[in-house]
Amino acid sequence: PKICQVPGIREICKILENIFNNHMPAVDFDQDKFGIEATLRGSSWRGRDCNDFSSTIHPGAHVVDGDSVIDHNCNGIYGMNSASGRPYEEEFCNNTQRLGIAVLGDSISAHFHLPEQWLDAKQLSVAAFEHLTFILENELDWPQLSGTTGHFNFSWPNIEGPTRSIYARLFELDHCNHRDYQNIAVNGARSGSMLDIMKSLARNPKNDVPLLVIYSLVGNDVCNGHPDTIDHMTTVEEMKENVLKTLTYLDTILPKGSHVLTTGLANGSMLYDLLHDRIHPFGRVGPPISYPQIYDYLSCLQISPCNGWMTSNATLRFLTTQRAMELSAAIRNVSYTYKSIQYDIEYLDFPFDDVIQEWIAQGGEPWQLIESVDGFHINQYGHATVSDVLWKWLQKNKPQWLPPINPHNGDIERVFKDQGGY
Amino acid sequence: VNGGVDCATCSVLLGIVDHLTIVYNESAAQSLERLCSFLPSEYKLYCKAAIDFLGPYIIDGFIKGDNPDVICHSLKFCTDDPDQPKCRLYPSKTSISDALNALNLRQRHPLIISQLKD
Repeated sequence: PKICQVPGIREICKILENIFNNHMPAVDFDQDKFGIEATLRGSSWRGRDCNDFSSTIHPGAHVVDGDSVIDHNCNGIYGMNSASGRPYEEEFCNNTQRLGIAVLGDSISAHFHLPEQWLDAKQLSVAAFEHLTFILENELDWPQLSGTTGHFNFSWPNIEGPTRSIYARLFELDHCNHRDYQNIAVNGARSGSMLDIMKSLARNPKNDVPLLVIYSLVGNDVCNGHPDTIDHMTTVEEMKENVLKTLTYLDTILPKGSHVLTTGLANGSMLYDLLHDRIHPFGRVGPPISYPQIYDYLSCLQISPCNGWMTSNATLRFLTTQRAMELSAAIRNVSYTYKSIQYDIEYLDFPFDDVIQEWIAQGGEPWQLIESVDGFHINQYGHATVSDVLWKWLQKNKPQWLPPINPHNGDIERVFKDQGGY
Repeated sequence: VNGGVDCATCSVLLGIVDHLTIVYNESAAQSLERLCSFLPSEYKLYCKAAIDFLGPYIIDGFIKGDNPDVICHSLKFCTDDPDQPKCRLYPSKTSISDALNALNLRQRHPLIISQLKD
């Protein structure tokens, strides 16, 4: 028997299957890849469309006629300033270097998070499941709070920690970037499947402003549930080919003046070091169950998210990390050899060590950065700290990528308040 | 293998029911009801349908002192495939007792497997 055949559970499985197999906005009448609903790849993932009946009106679009009547780029700034007789967009945004942000990634960038209230019987309650539909429709991901495209800085139920993101900082620099974010990350994505996923990135070299694209596949090219896990890892040659195809594709859709930042894979072997002696939330009531027990159980059923790193076998962890480093070198190699036309490019090793140092400097302990339920992803604190480290790196190494502070931010807030929100 | 995601889902869900009986000092039947009561209304219906269908076997297993591994094996969401290690979330004294207990539950409810197949 299959659990999805049991009456009652069958219907829930159908709902889940539909959600997890589609990665385009479910509600997008003008098919410009920007939606009007929050979930189902809507505004939690990409700036909300402000006119879903015209595909030329969406976040990141160029201004038309000063947006004196229509808000073509959905940044909430449009209309005429009666005092000066000039369009507000011209007055407040014309001299700014607008820049959108997009991430091509996996469950780390999508910010996968399973609420621990769901696994810890002491925390189970009606409140713990209150937002179940919203959470499921976002594929158990929280892109609206992620370190790249996070745009809500108030606290959310079922998840704890501050939101700091690259998008939020670009918005702080220049409010004209309002809503220009796209989180094109999918749970389980690896460099091969990214060749399809990347086609859901919405950008037009003529109609849109430049974009900062972060290409960050942190682990799935070495993570799988197979017992012969190493045989199922992406090879160096495959990685080179996949990254080259992605960079070539980006050259066909990105506006001139865009930027691409590629990152390497994480060193996931530290997960075991950080969690091996801790009790899993599921084991807080009844017989204590540790993370290694959960890892071994999932591995035994061959459903572990990462057999190579979530294992008590130190040799396997070492070999997995070795392959991850080889693949990172391949990404770096292609990044520096590909001759891009529309954008300039930089490579960065995934800065997890820096993130841990930054967190320790703030008085934290490293294990507090890891998702308690899956023991694999970085949690909300981790996302905020990754964005801190990434932003400092950009300021230090690529200051020319970042827009200058818009002197009219205050005026925009005064006239347009929250610019239509998200 | 060994039931994969179905097995893990069954073991974790029944594990949560087991933990609820401890936290609220109540029977498995009450904890099953309680778990459904936590869900939003659109899911509560599905949860109740699943419990109407599987509840008697699950409750009987808990009453007999079986752990979630045993009950999920008796429902055949978990299996011990040949040439595969035995996957247990609740390490018990011997997996032989698990297998016997699972068999006993199926013997007490001969229709369960055919009904699940239906």
